[in-house]
Amino acid sequence: MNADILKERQNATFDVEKLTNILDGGPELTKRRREIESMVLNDPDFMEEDPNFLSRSERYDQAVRKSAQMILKLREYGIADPEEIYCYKSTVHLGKPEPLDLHLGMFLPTLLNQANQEQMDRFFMPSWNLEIIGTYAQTEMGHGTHLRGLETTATYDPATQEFVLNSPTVSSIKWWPGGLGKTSNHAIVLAQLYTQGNCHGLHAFIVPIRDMNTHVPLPGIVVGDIGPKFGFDEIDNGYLKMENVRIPRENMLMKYAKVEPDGTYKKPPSAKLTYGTMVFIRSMIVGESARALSKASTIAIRYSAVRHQSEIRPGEPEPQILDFQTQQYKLFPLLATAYAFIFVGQYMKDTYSRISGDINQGDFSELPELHALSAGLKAFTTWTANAAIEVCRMSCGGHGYSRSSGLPDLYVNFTPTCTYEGENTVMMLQTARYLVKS
Amino acid sequence: YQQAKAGQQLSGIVSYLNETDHRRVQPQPVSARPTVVDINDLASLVEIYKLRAAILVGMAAKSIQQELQHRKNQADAWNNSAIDLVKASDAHCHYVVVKLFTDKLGEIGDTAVHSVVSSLALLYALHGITVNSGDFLQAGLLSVPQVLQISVRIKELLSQLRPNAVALVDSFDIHNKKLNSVLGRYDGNVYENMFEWARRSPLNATEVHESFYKYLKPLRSKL
Repeated sequence: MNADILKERQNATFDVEKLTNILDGGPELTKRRREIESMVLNDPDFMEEDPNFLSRSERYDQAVRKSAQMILKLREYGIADPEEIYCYKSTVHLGKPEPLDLHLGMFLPTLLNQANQEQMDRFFMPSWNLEIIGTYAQTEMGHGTHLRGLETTATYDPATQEFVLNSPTVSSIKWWPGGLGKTSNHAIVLAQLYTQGNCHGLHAFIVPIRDMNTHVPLPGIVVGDIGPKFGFDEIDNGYLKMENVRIPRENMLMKYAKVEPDGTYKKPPSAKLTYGTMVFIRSMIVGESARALSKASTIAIRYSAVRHQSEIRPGEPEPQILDFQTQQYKLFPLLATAYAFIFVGQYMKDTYSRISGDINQGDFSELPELHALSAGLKAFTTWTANAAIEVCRMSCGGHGYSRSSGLPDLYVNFTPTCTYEGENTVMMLQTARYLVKS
Repeated sequence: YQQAKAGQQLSGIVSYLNETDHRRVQPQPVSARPTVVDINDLASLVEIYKLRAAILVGMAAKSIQQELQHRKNQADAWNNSAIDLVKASDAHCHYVVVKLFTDKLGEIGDTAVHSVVSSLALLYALHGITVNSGDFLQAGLLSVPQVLQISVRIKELLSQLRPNAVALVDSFDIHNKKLNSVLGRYDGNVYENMFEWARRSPLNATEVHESFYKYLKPLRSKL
């Protein structure tokens, strides 16, 4: 071990293990997290080529291989707790997004939440066994957070009892969903529902997009990868254009809203139902901010402990960079912020699970405040962490620019949190709406 | 803000909009406001973060009112106040984070851990004030001498935290493979591993890259 960093650890005034337990939420959770991590990290099936040395296609290929293994192993070990699945998955993919993210994180949960019993019988097990590989297609090339602006249409044809899914303009082409380009053979498509000449707003439809055997795109479906991005090299963010594609009436997710065979529309009991999912995902993103900032500050502070340069007292040997006040002022407030965000993430998770029960009982009273808070905190923490990762990168001098530092990858894979799941400025204005109303 | 203004009792985190009587949340000339803040006391720092949020919410709401008085419709009035509204939300979130951090300390039993995490919490709160000092000064929540005092206190905290910096990041307990960084590796053996990593670059698969034979060498013969 490097002598400097060894000395640093000998000087600590507290028991690291105890603090780790607090950050995990308890000693048992620390133990279990480590068990899961070592299951993955010691598993030869998850050995990989350094992605930094691979082409984009090779990175995608490697990610699909690991995801396929991951699905098998999760079943084999019987890991079912969402937290543990998350931990296992993020260890397999080292914190990077992976091609089945939306299948696991959006397609399956949406079936669970919005499919009626017939649809569950028809779609769930094939999806669980990856005969159906799904994604969740909401954002369009020209439209994002403002859902009313989405242009994709689903028009009901009572004569054939089918919906006609259509992308009427270029700006209506679905764009960005992970796994859409090359991986998925179904998509839950969010489209403006038209029936009996009226528009009833956004609804969800299960749309087959590739043949389940040959994986060839189906007639009327134009689907592919949107091309290289700032990061996210492992996943095939895709585009989807639908040219009057017909799907059975039964493919509209109808647990709440319904369209009868004759085209009559039945409203969902409460528009707030989708809030719950949004709050959940934004709470997870707050945790993501904490994790990313913890990584960045770990890299920057450890390196600042072993890196010697310049001088403080003339003639003396080059000091550790961490002894410069300016370096401390760059990094220690960010370290404090990492801790702050870990505790906020814990609070959000606990609060969400606390009021989920109320939600299921139909008590939405706390949801508006939590929805407003989660939107604001998602923006607040991701903006702060995004800027902070860049400060950590620069504080490592030129070496921060090398991919070996891990900081470029960390940055390019974290920065999308500022725009996806609700663009941050829009999130802040959602919170403001609640504040002004309150 | 509107509900509180109408005398309605709010619940949850925003209830602070009830507590502060509106006269106090008006921006006041600094001399008129007694500012008794102990910059070492997190609870009093949480308090002024709360007041700052309340004031900024109030200012955003006032901006909307003023826009409406210029016969703007609600939507335009809202859009013309959006900067204030985002700022108010940011202040609200900042208050929530400082408050939750402070609350968390109460759950930490081990005194050594409590001491170091308290320093982090204090640094977080004071640094936030420094970065947003304009808000706190403009609202009369702090005096200029106090802001200067905070800068001094931050420098003390930096040196106070310095001995524990590495241990504090070790506490995140991020496995080397998950961290995936030569610079941040646990054993600190950065340079030798950086060299080894570089040598594995595909560009180094051959001592002489094919482009030399394809372009550089032929180029010479043409010059």
